[in-house]
Amino acid sequence: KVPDVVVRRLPMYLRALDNLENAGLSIVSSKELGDVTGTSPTQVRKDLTIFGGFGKQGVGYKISTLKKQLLTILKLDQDVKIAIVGLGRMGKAIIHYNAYKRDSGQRNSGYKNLTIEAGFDIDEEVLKQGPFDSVPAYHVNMLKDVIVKSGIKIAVLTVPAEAAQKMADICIEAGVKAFLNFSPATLIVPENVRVSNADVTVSLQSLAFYA
Amino acid sequence: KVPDVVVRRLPMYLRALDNLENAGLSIVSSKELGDVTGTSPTQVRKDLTIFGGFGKQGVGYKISTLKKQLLTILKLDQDVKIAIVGLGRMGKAIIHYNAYKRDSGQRNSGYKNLTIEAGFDIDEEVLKQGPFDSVPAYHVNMLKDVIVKSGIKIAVLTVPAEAAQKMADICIEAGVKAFLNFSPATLIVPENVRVSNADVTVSLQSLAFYA
Ligand SMILES: NC(=O)c1ccc[n+]([C@@H]2O[C@H](COP(=O)([O-])OP(=O)(O)OC[C@H]3O[C@@H](n4cnc5c(N)ncnc54)[C@H](O)[C@@H]3O)[C@@H](O)[C@H]2O)c1
Ligand SMILES: NC(=O)c1ccc[n+]([C@@H]2O[C@H](COP(=O)([O-])OP(=O)(O)OC[C@H]3O[C@@H](n4cnc5c(N)ncnc54)[C@H](O)[C@@H]3O)[C@@H](O)[C@H]2O)c1
Repeated sequence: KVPDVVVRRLPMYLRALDNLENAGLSIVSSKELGDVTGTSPTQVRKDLTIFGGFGKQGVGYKISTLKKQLLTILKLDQDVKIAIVGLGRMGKAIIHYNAYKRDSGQRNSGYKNLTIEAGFDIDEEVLKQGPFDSVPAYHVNMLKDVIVKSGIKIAVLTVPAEAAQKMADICIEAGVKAFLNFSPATLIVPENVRVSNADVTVSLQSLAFYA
Repeated sequence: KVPDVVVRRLPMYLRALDNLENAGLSIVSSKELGDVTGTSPTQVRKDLTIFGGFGKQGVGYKISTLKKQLLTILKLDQDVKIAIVGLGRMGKAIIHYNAYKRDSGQRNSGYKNLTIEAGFDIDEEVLKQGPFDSVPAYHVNMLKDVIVKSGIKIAVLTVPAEAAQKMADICIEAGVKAFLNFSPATLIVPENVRVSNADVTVSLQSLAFYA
């Protein structure tokens, strides 16, 4: 079992490799990779050794090869389908941002296979405004059907706290394996389901240190 | 200089201590603290030693004391004032969430001193809808004046990419020391200013691993 703190660093390495490649580099050292992601060269080597190492002692890592390997480890070399549950401010902002990132043509690995497949809401007024940046909007009654039919594996919960657990239960029944939970509710899920809790306040609290 | 990855863990320890205190505990071990925050007991001890240690070998940490010490380290025992620049979907969602967290009475250390002091936008239609959850909405022309007068030290940037750098420059001139940047723009700031880039796609990419 790979520690989650390691898994969370992998997309940061991917982002850093994109930026370095954009700057014209083709080889990177664990020191450089550590610097741009706020970790140490030892941490970088330790993380990558879990998946097979990849670099040559003293030479560093070939950027294009390491990128491909990270995409495979993160399963971003296949299509990953996402549902947005709750099409209020946060839900629509995330859909719009994802469309911006995809269309902006930046050399961003891992974006093109991350697809927001469908959005869900309970409010007819909201549903009438859909689709949002070509993401179709369905009533929450369709949640199970659409998730099963489309093979959606990740759900973003941007619903009020009182609706979050129920929506999560339906998603799990339909085959969702991982959640990005924005609601303040603490989700209760089976062992094999992963929950990542987003919390802007935690980021603000760490910034207070620098204020 | 404390590594930023350590600073980012401190609010997570604080959150975990709140939850443990809510559950009626008064002492916690570095193992328990490591488990709830996804790090190791050794990492917990290493992090806290940077600031003076606090625990007793074999006994653990007194929750109420450690909480106070973390609040002091993060400067959350004083009033920390925040500006939200851009009152669109993200800006308003963050203001509303912060009000929910503050008013929900959950024993959440570090919330009560984290105050969203003011919001700013360029669109008169948006400004007419203010204040938002009692946060006053000002035109961006007032950004410098209000930041200086209120002593705001942190700014959340929820503006489009093309406006982000200019807004950051004005904030820095007015005394802001740290940014939570939601815009896709990469900010260029002086050495003594801290930028934390929020990116929902990085969280989604790490969740693909579990899908
Ligand atoms: N974690 C964070 O940092 C953070 C930041 C901002 C907001 N939030 C949280 O994100 C959530 C959304 O915030 P928002 O500002 O977008 O709220 P919002 O009120 O604008 O949107 C909520 C949407 O959910 C819909 N909804 C309600 N019940 C539903 C259900 N059972 N199924 C599907 N849709 C349902 C509503 O119709 C509405 O469109 C809230 O829980 C809020 O507390 C978290
Ligand atoms: N990092 C992430 O994960 C993430 C997620 C969602 C959105 N975003 C980004 O956050 C930003 C806001 O997204 P949104 O969905 O709220 O957009 P939005 O269009 O709903 O809101 C933008 C607001 O900024 C205002 N604005 C424009 N120029 C301004 C200026 N110079 N000064 C002050 N206000 C100004 C607009 O009037 C509008 O109210 C965008 O840059 C978007 O790409 C990032």
